Amino acid sequence: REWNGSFNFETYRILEEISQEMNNLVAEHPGLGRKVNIGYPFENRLMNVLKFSTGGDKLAIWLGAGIHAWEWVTQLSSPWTASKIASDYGNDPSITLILDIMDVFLLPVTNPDGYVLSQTKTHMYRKTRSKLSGSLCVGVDPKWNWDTGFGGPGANNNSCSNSYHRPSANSEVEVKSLEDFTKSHGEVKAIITLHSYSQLFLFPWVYACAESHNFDELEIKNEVAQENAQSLSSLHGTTYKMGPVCLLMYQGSGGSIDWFNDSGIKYSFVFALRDTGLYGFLLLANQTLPTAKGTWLGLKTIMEHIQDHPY
Amino acid sequence: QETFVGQILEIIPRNEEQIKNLVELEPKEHLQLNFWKSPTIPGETAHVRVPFVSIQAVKVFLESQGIVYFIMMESVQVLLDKKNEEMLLYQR
Repeated sequence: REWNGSFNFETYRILEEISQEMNNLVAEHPGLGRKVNIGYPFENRLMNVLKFSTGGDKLAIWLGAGIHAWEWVTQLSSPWTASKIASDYGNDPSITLILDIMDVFLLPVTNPDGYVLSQTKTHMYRKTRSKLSGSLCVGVDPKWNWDTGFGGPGANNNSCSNSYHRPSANSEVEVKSLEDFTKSHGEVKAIITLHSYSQLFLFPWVYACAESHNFDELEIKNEVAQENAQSLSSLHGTTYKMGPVCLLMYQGSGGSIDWFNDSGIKYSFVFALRDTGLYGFLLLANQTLPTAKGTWLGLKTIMEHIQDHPY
Repeated sequence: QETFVGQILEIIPRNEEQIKNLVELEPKEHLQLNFWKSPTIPGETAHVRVPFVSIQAVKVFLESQGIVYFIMMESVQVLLDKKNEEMLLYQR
Protein backbone atom coordinates (compact mmCIF):
# COMPACT_ATOMS: atom_id res chain seq x y z
CA ARG A 1 0.00 0.00 0.00
CA GLU A 2 2.83 2.37 0.75
CA TRP A 3 4.56 1.77 -2.55
CA ASN A 4 2.48 4.15 -4.63
CA GLY A 5 3.13 7.34 -2.78
CA SER A 6 0.74 6.54 0.06
CA PHE A 7 3.34 6.63 2.84
CA ASN A 8 1.76 8.27 5.85
CA PHE A 9 4.10 11.04 6.96
CA GLU A 10 2.00 11.96 9.95
CA THR A 11 3.23 9.32 12.32
CA TYR A 12 6.50 8.51 14.01
CA ARG A 13 8.61 5.92 12.24
CA ILE A 14 11.28 3.45 13.17
CA LEU A 15 14.57 3.56 11.28
CA GLU A 16 13.71 0.66 8.97
CA GLU A 17 10.53 2.37 7.82
CA ILE A 18 12.37 5.58 7.02
CA SER A 19 14.99 3.57 5.18
CA GLN A 20 12.34 1.68 3.21
CA GLU A 21 10.64 4.93 2.25
CA MET A 22 13.97 6.21 0.95
CA ASN A 23 14.22 3.09 -1.22
CA ASN A 24 10.70 3.63 -2.49
CA LEU A 25 11.42 7.22 -3.33
CA VAL A 26 14.51 6.32 -5.32
CA ALA A 27 12.57 3.62 -7.17
CA GLU A 28 9.80 6.07 -8.02
CA HIS A 29 12.22 8.75 -9.25
CA PRO A 30 15.04 6.82 -10.90
CA GLY A 31 16.23 9.78 -12.97
CA LEU A 32 16.47 12.13 -10.04
CA GLY A 33 17.17 10.39 -6.75
CA ARG A 34 19.71 7.85 -5.65
CA LYS A 35 21.15 6.60 -2.40
CA VAL A 36 24.77 7.20 -1.49
CA ASN A 37 26.44 5.55 1.47
CA ILE A 38 28.78 7.88 3.35
CA GLY A 39 29.75 5.74 6.32
CA TYR A 40 28.91 3.35 9.14
CA PRO A 41 28.36 4.49 12.69
CA PHE A 42 29.64 2.65 15.76
CA GLU A 43 26.99 -0.09 15.63
CA ASN A 44 27.49 -0.52 11.89
CA ARG A 45 24.18 0.77 10.63
CA LEU A 46 24.13 2.61 7.33
CA MET A 47 24.53 6.33 6.92
CA ASN A 48 22.71 6.72 3.64
CA VAL A 49 22.21 10.07 2.02
CA LEU A 50 19.74 10.79 -0.77
CA LYS A 51 21.26 12.58 -3.71
CA PHE A 52 18.84 14.50 -5.92
CA SER A 53 20.58 15.28 -9.15
CA THR A 54 19.65 15.88 -12.74
CA GLY A 55 23.03 14.54 -13.81
CA GLY A 56 26.73 14.93 -13.18
CA ASP A 57 28.31 16.47 -10.13
CA LYS A 58 27.17 20.04 -9.65
CA LEU A 59 27.43 22.57 -6.86
CA ALA A 60 25.64 21.10 -3.89
CA ILE A 61 23.26 21.94 -1.08
CA TRP A 62 23.37 19.62 1.92
CA LEU A 63 20.40 19.08 4.24
CA GLY A 64 21.14 16.98 7.32
CA ALA A 65 18.61 15.76 9.87
CA GLY A 66 18.62 13.60 12.95
CA ILE A 67 22.01 14.19 14.52
CA HIS A 68 20.33 14.22 17.93
CA ALA A 69 18.44 10.99 18.47
CA TRP A 70 15.68 12.26 20.74
CA GLU A 71 14.50 14.93 18.29
CA TRP A 72 12.16 12.51 16.58
CA VAL A 73 10.26 15.14 14.62
CA THR A 74 13.44 16.00 12.74
CA GLN A 75 13.84 12.45 11.51
CA LEU A 76 10.19 12.51 10.47
CA SER A 77 10.41 15.78 8.61
CA SER A 78 13.17 14.52 6.36
CA PRO A 79 11.19 11.80 4.47
CA TRP A 80 8.46 14.34 3.74
CA THR A 81 11.05 16.87 2.59
CA ALA A 82 12.67 14.25 0.36
CA SER A 83 9.32 13.38 -1.13
CA LYS A 84 8.55 17.06 -1.68
CA ILE A 85 11.83 17.69 -3.50
CA ALA A 86 11.24 14.69 -5.77
CA SER A 87 7.62 15.44 -6.54
CA ASP A 88 8.17 19.18 -7.09
CA TYR A 89 10.89 18.67 -9.67
CA GLY A 90 9.26 19.31 -13.01
CA ASN A 91 6.17 20.77 -11.36
CA ASP A 92 7.42 23.66 -9.25
CA PRO A 93 9.48 26.06 -11.41
CA SER A 94 11.64 27.14 -8.49
CA ILE A 95 12.67 23.62 -7.41
CA THR A 96 13.10 22.61 -11.03
CA LEU A 97 15.50 25.49 -11.61
CA ILE A 98 17.45 24.74 -8.43
CA LEU A 99 17.87 21.09 -9.36
CA ASP A 100 18.81 21.93 -12.92
CA ILE A 101 21.87 23.79 -11.66
CA MET A 102 22.58 22.25 -8.27
CA ASP A 103 22.50 18.87 -6.53
CA VAL A 104 20.63 18.49 -3.27
CA PHE A 105 21.81 15.96 -0.70
CA LEU A 106 19.52 14.96 2.13
CA LEU A 107 20.69 12.83 5.05
CA PRO A 108 17.51 11.73 6.85
CA VAL A 109 19.09 10.20 9.96
CA THR A 110 22.61 11.33 10.80
CA ASN A 111 22.72 9.37 14.07
CA PRO A 112 20.97 6.06 13.32
CA ASP A 113 22.42 4.24 16.36
CA GLY A 114 21.04 6.82 18.74
CA TYR A 115 17.69 6.93 16.95
CA VAL A 116 17.21 3.18 17.32
CA LEU A 117 18.13 3.30 20.99
CA SER A 118 15.72 6.17 21.60
CA GLN A 119 12.90 4.07 20.19
CA THR A 120 13.77 0.76 21.80
CA LYS A 121 15.28 1.47 25.20
CA THR A 122 15.13 5.05 26.32
CA HIS A 123 13.33 7.87 24.62
CA MET A 124 15.56 10.52 26.17
CA TYR A 125 18.70 9.58 24.30
CA ARG A 126 20.59 12.15 22.28
CA LYS A 127 24.18 11.03 21.66
CA THR A 128 26.10 8.56 19.51
CA ARG A 129 26.80 5.03 20.84
CA SER A 130 30.58 4.97 20.81
CA LYS A 131 32.33 3.66 23.91
CA LEU A 132 35.02 5.47 25.85
CA SER A 133 37.45 3.37 27.82
CA GLY A 134 37.35 4.04 31.52
CA SER A 135 33.90 5.60 31.46
CA LEU A 136 30.64 4.02 32.51
CA CYS A 137 28.78 6.33 30.16
CA VAL A 138 28.42 5.74 26.44
CA GLY A 139 28.20 8.16 23.55
CA VAL A 140 29.23 11.61 22.48
CA ASP A 141 27.21 14.62 21.45
CA PRO A 142 28.00 14.79 17.73
CA LYS A 143 27.17 18.47 17.65
CA TRP A 144 30.29 19.38 19.66
CA ASN A 145 32.76 16.90 18.19
CA TRP A 146 33.91 18.93 15.17
CA ASP A 147 37.44 20.05 14.46
CA THR A 148 36.96 23.75 14.99
CA GLY A 149 37.91 25.53 18.18
CA PHE A 150 37.56 22.08 19.74
CA GLY A 151 37.81 21.79 23.53
CA GLY A 152 37.38 25.50 24.17
CA PRO A 153 34.86 27.24 26.38
CA GLY A 154 31.32 25.96 26.71
CA ALA A 155 31.89 22.39 25.63
CA ASN A 156 31.31 19.66 28.18
CA ASN A 157 34.07 17.26 29.23
CA ASN A 158 31.92 15.12 31.52
CA SER A 159 31.41 11.87 29.62
CA CYS A 160 28.01 11.33 31.22
CA SER A 161 26.70 14.68 30.08
CA ASN A 162 24.30 14.97 27.16
CA SER A 163 26.66 17.48 25.55
CA TYR A 164 29.93 15.58 26.04
CA HIS A 165 32.44 16.41 23.30
CA ARG A 166 35.02 13.57 23.84
CA PRO A 167 38.80 14.14 24.18
CA SER A 168 39.50 14.50 20.47
CA ALA A 169 37.76 16.16 17.54
CA ASN A 170 35.91 14.05 14.95
CA SER A 171 36.33 10.87 16.98
CA GLU A 172 32.73 10.09 16.08
CA VAL A 173 32.30 8.38 12.76
CA GLU A 174 29.04 10.26 12.23
CA VAL A 175 31.05 13.48 12.34
CA LYS A 176 34.11 12.23 10.49
CA SER A 177 31.96 10.87 7.65
CA LEU A 178 30.35 14.26 7.10
CA GLU A 179 33.67 16.08 7.31
CA ASP A 180 35.24 13.64 4.82
CA PHE A 181 32.32 13.86 2.45
CA THR A 182 32.33 17.64 2.48
CA LYS A 183 36.08 17.80 1.84
CA SER A 184 36.09 15.20 -0.91
CA HIS A 185 33.08 16.67 -2.69
CA GLY A 186 34.64 20.11 -2.75
CA GLU A 187 31.62 21.92 -4.16
CA VAL A 188 29.21 21.94 -1.23
CA LYS A 189 27.97 25.52 -1.07
CA ALA A 190 25.37 25.28 1.66
CA ILE A 191 24.79 23.15 4.73
CA ILE A 192 21.57 23.27 6.68
CA THR A 193 21.43 21.07 9.74
CA LEU A 194 17.96 20.33 11.05
CA HIS A 195 17.22 20.00 14.73
CA SER A 196 13.97 20.36 16.61
CA TYR A 197 12.89 22.35 19.64
CA SER A 198 12.82 26.06 20.32
CA GLN A 199 12.08 27.47 16.86
CA LEU A 200 15.45 28.91 16.06
CA PHE A 201 17.36 29.70 12.89
CA LEU A 202 21.01 29.92 13.77
CA PHE A 203 24.13 30.93 11.98
CA PRO A 204 27.81 31.02 12.98
CA TRP A 205 29.50 31.55 15.24
CA VAL A 206 29.23 29.33 18.30
CA TYR A 207 32.83 29.47 19.48
CA ALA A 208 33.11 33.23 19.25
CA CYS A 209 30.57 36.00 19.38
CA ALA A 210 29.99 37.85 16.15
CA GLU A 211 31.69 41.13 16.95
CA SER A 212 35.11 39.66 16.28
CA HIS A 213 34.17 38.40 12.85
CA ASN A 214 33.64 39.74 9.38
CA PHE A 215 30.68 42.08 9.43
CA ASP A 216 29.89 41.72 5.71
CA GLU A 217 29.64 37.98 6.11
CA LEU A 218 27.23 38.38 8.97
CA GLU A 219 25.12 40.74 6.87
CA ILE A 220 24.76 38.07 4.20
CA LYS A 221 23.59 35.55 6.78
CA ASN A 222 21.16 38.08 8.23
CA GLU A 223 19.73 38.68 4.80
CA VAL A 224 19.07 34.97 4.32
CA ALA A 225 17.59 34.79 7.78
CA GLN A 226 15.15 37.63 7.16
CA GLU A 227 13.88 36.09 3.93
CA ASN A 228 13.60 32.77 5.69
CA ALA A 229 11.65 34.27 8.59
CA GLN A 230 8.95 35.58 6.30
CA SER A 231 8.53 32.23 4.60
CA LEU A 232 8.46 30.31 7.87
CA SER A 233 5.66 32.37 9.32
CA SER A 234 3.58 32.35 6.17
CA LEU A 235 1.95 28.95 6.74
CA HIS A 236 1.17 28.73 10.45
CA GLY A 237 2.34 32.11 11.73
CA THR A 238 5.21 30.35 13.48
CA THR A 239 7.84 32.79 14.65
CA TYR A 240 11.52 31.94 14.77
CA LYS A 241 14.35 33.69 16.53
CA MET A 242 17.34 34.23 14.30
CA GLY A 243 20.97 35.08 14.85
CA PRO A 244 24.47 33.80 15.58
CA VAL A 245 24.41 30.95 18.09
CA CYS A 246 26.79 32.68 20.45
CA LEU A 247 24.58 35.74 20.76
CA LEU A 248 21.26 33.93 20.76
CA MET A 249 22.10 30.98 22.99
CA TYR A 250 25.58 30.30 24.32
CA GLN A 251 29.22 30.03 23.48
CA GLY A 252 30.44 26.54 22.59
CA SER A 253 33.41 24.84 20.98
CA GLY A 254 33.73 22.21 18.28
CA GLY A 255 30.33 23.04 16.77
CA SER A 256 29.26 21.67 13.39
CA ILE A 257 27.94 25.01 12.14
CA ASP A 258 31.35 26.63 12.72
CA TRP A 259 33.26 23.79 11.08
CA PHE A 260 31.26 24.11 7.88
CA ASN A 261 31.56 27.88 7.92
CA ASP A 262 35.31 27.78 8.57
CA SER A 263 35.66 25.26 5.74
CA GLY A 264 34.48 27.94 3.37
CA ILE A 265 30.80 27.05 3.19
CA LYS A 266 29.26 30.49 3.38
CA TYR A 267 25.71 29.27 3.81
CA SER A 268 26.04 27.27 7.03
CA PHE A 269 22.88 27.26 9.12
CA VAL A 270 21.11 25.33 11.86
CA PHE A 271 17.36 25.04 11.91
CA ALA A 272 15.62 24.16 15.17
CA LEU A 273 12.20 23.15 13.93
CA ARG A 274 8.79 24.11 15.15
CA ASP A 275 7.21 22.78 18.28
CA THR A 276 4.02 23.86 19.95
CA GLY A 277 5.83 25.23 22.95
CA LEU A 278 4.23 22.60 25.12
CA TYR A 279 5.57 19.25 24.00
CA GLY A 280 9.27 19.75 23.31
CA PHE A 281 10.80 16.49 22.16
CA LEU A 282 7.46 14.78 22.66
CA LEU A 283 5.70 16.70 19.92
CA LEU A 284 2.73 14.55 19.00
CA ALA A 285 2.55 12.76 15.69
CA ASN A 286 -0.20 14.92 14.22
CA GLN A 287 2.18 17.88 14.44
CA THR A 288 4.89 16.31 12.31
CA LEU A 289 3.39 17.14 8.96
CA PRO A 290 2.59 20.80 9.78
CA THR A 291 6.15 21.09 11.05
CA ALA A 292 7.62 19.63 7.87
CA LYS A 293 5.43 21.81 5.65
CA GLY A 294 6.29 25.00 7.52
CA THR A 295 9.98 24.21 7.49
CA TRP A 296 9.92 23.44 3.80
CA LEU A 297 8.89 26.98 2.94
CA GLY A 298 11.92 28.25 4.81
CA LEU A 299 14.25 25.70 3.23
CA LYS A 300 12.97 26.54 -0.21
CA THR A 301 13.56 30.24 0.35
CA ILE A 302 17.12 29.56 1.46
CA MET A 303 17.78 27.34 -1.56
CA GLU A 304 16.40 30.03 -3.85
CA HIS A 305 18.67 32.60 -2.22
CA ILE A 306 21.69 30.34 -2.72
CA GLN A 307 20.79 29.82 -6.34
CA ASP A 308 20.37 33.58 -6.87
CA HIS A 309 23.60 34.45 -5.01
CA PRO A 310 26.19 31.88 -6.07
CA TYR A 311 29.81 32.11 -4.97
CA GLN B 1 11.69 0.61 27.65
CA GLU B 2 12.76 2.94 30.38
CA THR B 3 9.92 4.79 32.04
CA PHE B 4 10.02 8.49 32.84
CA VAL B 5 7.87 9.23 35.82
CA GLY B 6 8.30 12.92 36.34
CA GLN B 7 7.56 16.37 35.06
CA ILE B 8 9.00 18.95 32.72
CA LEU B 9 9.43 22.31 34.34
CA GLU B 10 9.67 25.54 32.43
CA ILE B 11 11.97 27.85 34.31
CA ILE B 12 12.50 31.54 33.64
CA PRO B 13 15.70 32.88 35.19
CA ARG B 14 15.58 36.63 35.77
CA ASN B 15 19.28 37.39 35.86
CA GLU B 16 22.79 35.96 35.44
CA GLU B 17 22.94 34.81 39.04
CA GLN B 18 19.81 32.71 38.67
CA ILE B 19 21.22 31.24 35.46
CA LYS B 20 24.40 30.33 37.32
CA ASN B 21 22.39 28.65 40.07
CA LEU B 22 20.46 26.62 37.51
CA VAL B 23 23.59 25.60 35.63
CA GLU B 24 25.09 24.36 38.88
CA LEU B 25 22.10 22.09 39.40
CA GLU B 26 22.78 20.04 36.28
CA PRO B 27 25.83 18.05 37.45
CA LYS B 28 24.25 17.12 40.79
CA GLU B 29 23.85 13.43 40.06
CA HIS B 30 21.42 12.65 42.86
CA LEU B 31 18.82 14.96 41.27
CA GLN B 32 19.04 13.18 37.86
CA LEU B 33 18.02 16.32 36.01
CA ASN B 34 17.93 16.40 32.24
CA PHE B 35 17.98 19.84 30.67
CA TRP B 36 16.04 19.83 27.40
CA LYS B 37 16.68 23.50 26.93
CA SER B 38 19.51 24.98 28.93
CA PRO B 39 19.33 28.26 30.81
CA THR B 40 21.22 30.75 28.68
CA ILE B 41 19.90 34.31 28.65
CA PRO B 42 17.93 36.14 31.39
CA GLY B 43 14.22 36.08 30.56
CA GLU B 44 14.59 33.10 28.21
CA THR B 45 12.86 29.89 29.23
CA ALA B 46 14.77 26.78 30.24
CA HIS B 47 13.18 23.34 30.22
CA VAL B 48 14.23 20.56 32.53
CA ARG B 49 13.00 17.04 33.05
CA VAL B 50 12.75 16.26 36.74
CA PRO B 51 12.21 12.67 37.86
CA PHE B 52 9.55 12.04 40.46
CA VAL B 53 12.07 11.48 43.25
CA SER B 54 13.58 14.94 42.80
CA ILE B 55 10.50 17.04 42.14
CA GLN B 56 10.06 18.23 45.68
CA ALA B 57 13.71 19.12 46.16
CA VAL B 58 13.94 21.01 42.89
CA LYS B 59 10.76 23.00 43.44
CA VAL B 60 11.84 23.94 46.97
CA PHE B 61 15.20 25.08 45.59
CA LEU B 62 13.61 27.18 42.84
CA GLU B 63 11.17 28.80 45.25
CA SER B 64 13.89 29.51 47.79
CA GLN B 65 15.91 31.31 45.10
CA GLY B 66 12.90 33.23 43.83
CA ILE B 67 13.22 31.60 40.41
CA VAL B 68 9.98 31.57 38.44
CA TYR B 69 8.83 28.21 37.08
CA PHE B 70 5.79 26.52 35.59
CA ILE B 71 4.88 22.89 35.05
CA MET B 72 5.21 22.42 31.30
CA MET B 73 4.33 18.72 31.26
CA GLU B 74 2.45 17.20 34.14
CA SER B 75 3.44 13.66 33.23
CA VAL B 76 6.12 12.83 30.70
CA GLN B 77 5.19 9.17 30.73
CA VAL B 78 1.59 9.83 29.65
CA LEU B 79 2.86 11.58 26.53
CA LEU B 80 5.41 8.88 25.83
CA ASP B 81 2.75 6.20 26.15
CA LYS B 82 0.53 8.11 23.74
CA LYS B 83 3.36 8.39 21.26
CA ASN B 84 4.16 4.69 21.49
CA GLU B 85 0.50 3.77 21.02
CA GLU B 86 0.38 5.90 17.87
CA MET B 87 3.47 4.19 16.50
CA LEU B 88 2.17 0.71 17.21
CA LEU B 89 -1.18 1.54 15.65
CA TYR B 90 0.45 2.62 12.39
CA GLN B 91 2.83 -0.32 12.37
CA ARG B 92 -0.10 -2.72 12.60
